Amino acid sequence: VWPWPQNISVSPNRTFALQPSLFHFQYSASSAVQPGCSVLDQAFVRYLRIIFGPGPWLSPDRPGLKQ
Amino acid sequence: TVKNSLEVFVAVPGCDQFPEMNSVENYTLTLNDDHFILKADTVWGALRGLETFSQLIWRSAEGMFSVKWTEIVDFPRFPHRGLLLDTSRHYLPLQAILETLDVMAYNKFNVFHWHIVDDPSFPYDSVTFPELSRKGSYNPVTHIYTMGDVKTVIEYARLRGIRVLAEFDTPGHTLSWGKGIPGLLTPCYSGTTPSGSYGPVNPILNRTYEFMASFFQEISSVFPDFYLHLGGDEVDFSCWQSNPDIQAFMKEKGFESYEKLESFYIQKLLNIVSSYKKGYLVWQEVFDNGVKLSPDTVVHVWRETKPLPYTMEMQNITKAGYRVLLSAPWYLNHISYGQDWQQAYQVEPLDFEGSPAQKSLVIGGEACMWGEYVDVTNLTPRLWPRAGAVAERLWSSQSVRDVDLAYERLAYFRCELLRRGVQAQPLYVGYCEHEYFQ
Repeated sequence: VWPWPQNISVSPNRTFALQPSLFHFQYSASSAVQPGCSVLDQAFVRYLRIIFGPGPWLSPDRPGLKQ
Repeated sequence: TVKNSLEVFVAVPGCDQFPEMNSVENYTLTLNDDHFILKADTVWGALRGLETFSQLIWRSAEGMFSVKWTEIVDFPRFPHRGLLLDTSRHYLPLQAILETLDVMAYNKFNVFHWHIVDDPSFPYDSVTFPELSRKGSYNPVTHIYTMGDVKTVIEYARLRGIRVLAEFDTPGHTLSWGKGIPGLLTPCYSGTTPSGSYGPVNPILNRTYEFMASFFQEISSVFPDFYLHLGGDEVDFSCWQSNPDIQAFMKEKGFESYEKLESFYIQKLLNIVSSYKKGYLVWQEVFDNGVKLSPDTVVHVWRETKPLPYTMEMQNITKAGYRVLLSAPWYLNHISYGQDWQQAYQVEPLDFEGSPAQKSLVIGGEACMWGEYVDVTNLTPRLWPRAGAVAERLWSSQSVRDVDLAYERLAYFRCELLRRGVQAQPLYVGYCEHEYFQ
């Protein structure tokens, strides 16, 4: 990570997989800002593209397609 | 385990406002078995957390995306983490500015210092004084920033949590202003006759201040940030010295030095800008020359060694009780062979003699990219990843300063910039999995 965070702990042995076709950002139900907040709505779109690229991403549920 | 969402929680409502100097940018990011959650006080903190999240994700050679169990508690060390672009020495196309804002956000910079006009050109297309850009820009059709362009930059920056700090530098650095506003600049003399050349803004005429009042009224409404940068650096006194009207004015006022005359001008300008409920930043000469400043003024240190080493200047400014911003060691337009990012990285902004109260007046710093030898062809590689060194110094803890560890991470981050489509230059020998591809 750049710039380095103030406090960070990482467990090297615990890894989670992300599926580009299914991954999304969502507002917490108790968050003070909700859909319609332009700053975050647009950031969610931007960061999906930054993380996964422009796509399109095939669904892992598609028959015959191995994850 | 597959995780398919990141939950985002923001504590404080508000989405339509602009980021400010004291906006809170802290966040926590938790990626564990129970949940993936990003918590922040404000949307600006959430933006910083999203950027961090994006950097944690790995892509395997087979195309799998994964992220490790992670806990992050993060906040910036300094509230003002800026980058200066100079759009007068060379015109920078709008797209180049927007791309720079993108990369600033990747580095958690939060202030775009727009040194928009200077001696060579006046690309800001003023509504009140359209002649300024019509006559002062390189090309009044193709090389200007229209009101629409300016608003685009401001909104693009806002959506990335970046403030736009506009600088209109006077009384020096104003040759381009004189083309559109006859009588604004001081006529220089050769002996007893005008030489045909012009110097700084003419400080002895009432109409100068009438113009400044109208001009800064527009600027105050166009740029929403509370602060404006009013410059005040490098005033060449030789033209004032040559002009008999200036000499008579100084005699009448009892001014013994040209610093006093400059102070007279700056004082009147500061009063004008204050009347529009704006705060201001000034370059260090304004403080050095003893101009009376309001207590909330920010003094911007840019001179590295003369007249004082910048650490002594920081000491003096904070001793006088003013907040200070550091740029002197971060002139990234200066280049040299080798890994010169390391010099920028090793700077410690609080490395001067002073009390804890003085140190608390250091609000941050800015990397500067002056434009004498920089245009759109070399802006991005000269800036990145070198400006990243400044970004980490201003965001991360004071204790994060191991150059070898930084090299590993910055080299990796530079590869990530290439993957994101940024033409960041290499730090040294090596390669990236994703080389730059247009």
